[in-house]
Amino acid sequence: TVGCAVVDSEGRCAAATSTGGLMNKMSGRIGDSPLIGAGTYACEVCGVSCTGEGEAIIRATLAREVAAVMEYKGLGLQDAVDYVIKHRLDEGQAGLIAVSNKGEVAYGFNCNGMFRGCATQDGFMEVGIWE
Amino acid sequence: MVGWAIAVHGGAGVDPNLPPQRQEQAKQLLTHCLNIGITALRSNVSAVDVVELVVRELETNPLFNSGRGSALTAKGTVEMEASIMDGTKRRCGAVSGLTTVKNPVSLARLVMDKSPHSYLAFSGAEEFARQQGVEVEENEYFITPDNVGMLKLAKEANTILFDYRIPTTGYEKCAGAESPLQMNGLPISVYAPE
Repeated sequence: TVGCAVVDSEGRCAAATSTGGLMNKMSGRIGDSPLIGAGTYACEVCGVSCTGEGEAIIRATLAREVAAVMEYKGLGLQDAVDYVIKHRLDEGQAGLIAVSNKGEVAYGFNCNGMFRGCATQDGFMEVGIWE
Repeated sequence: MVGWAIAVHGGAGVDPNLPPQRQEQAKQLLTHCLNIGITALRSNVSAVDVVELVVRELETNPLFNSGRGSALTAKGTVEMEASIMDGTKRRCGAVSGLTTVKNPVSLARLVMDKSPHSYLAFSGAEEFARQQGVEVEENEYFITPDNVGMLKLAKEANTILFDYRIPTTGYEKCAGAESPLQMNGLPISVYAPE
């Protein structure tokens, strides 16, 4: 699975996710990536793209949860990401990337590594795999 | 005006024994995709256009599980899916079950912009792709030797993989029924409610 989340200089957020799904999956299986609110979500507040165990991400409506805890619990972006990764996945394993309309970027995962990269206009740039 | 920001990912659940040169390859691709996005953002391209641009690049490279290099079904074929969402007005588009569309994320974008729906799947999505004239390939284009090997391992372990793990065989009793099929090292019954 691959994904991208972006906030532009006018504060507009967007997200996109694309995948081949699970190796050895049943034909016809739908994962989280195409499900809005599960693998992909964007609104005025943030943009989110998820990856990992699709069935767990779907049950958690993981991408929408990030926006929800920002809206209803008033959490900042990284706190919202940490919260949903910690409290919404049950035994599932997943990771996600997110941006906010304040120009912030964040990511989180509870599995073994995640291929990710992030950058902000003030010059910050990071590419990583492990913790 | 806020500062722009961008994040990309290539999947979660990484083999801890991934060879260093594969790790380096992955980092170079992620850096390349970040730079494509940064250049576009500096030219004031909108967020939704940037996410489509970057994911297309990731789909075209066979390194990660999407587009070319997608994971294989139990039949050894490729069925791809994608979605895109624009935070402004929360517009969205999604596709599933694609077997020939070179860049699924761009078809998802066309579903958002050029169709009255937000999700098209399987034959309907393939038909829409031809109507819209998007680039298509034979299914073989998306299949890589690495993934053919991974599918073989998954079948031998009788499991479904979202990541590198090939759980040892050996079935646990659960929910009163022997469940031979495993997903990510767990008996499929863990997911049965779903």
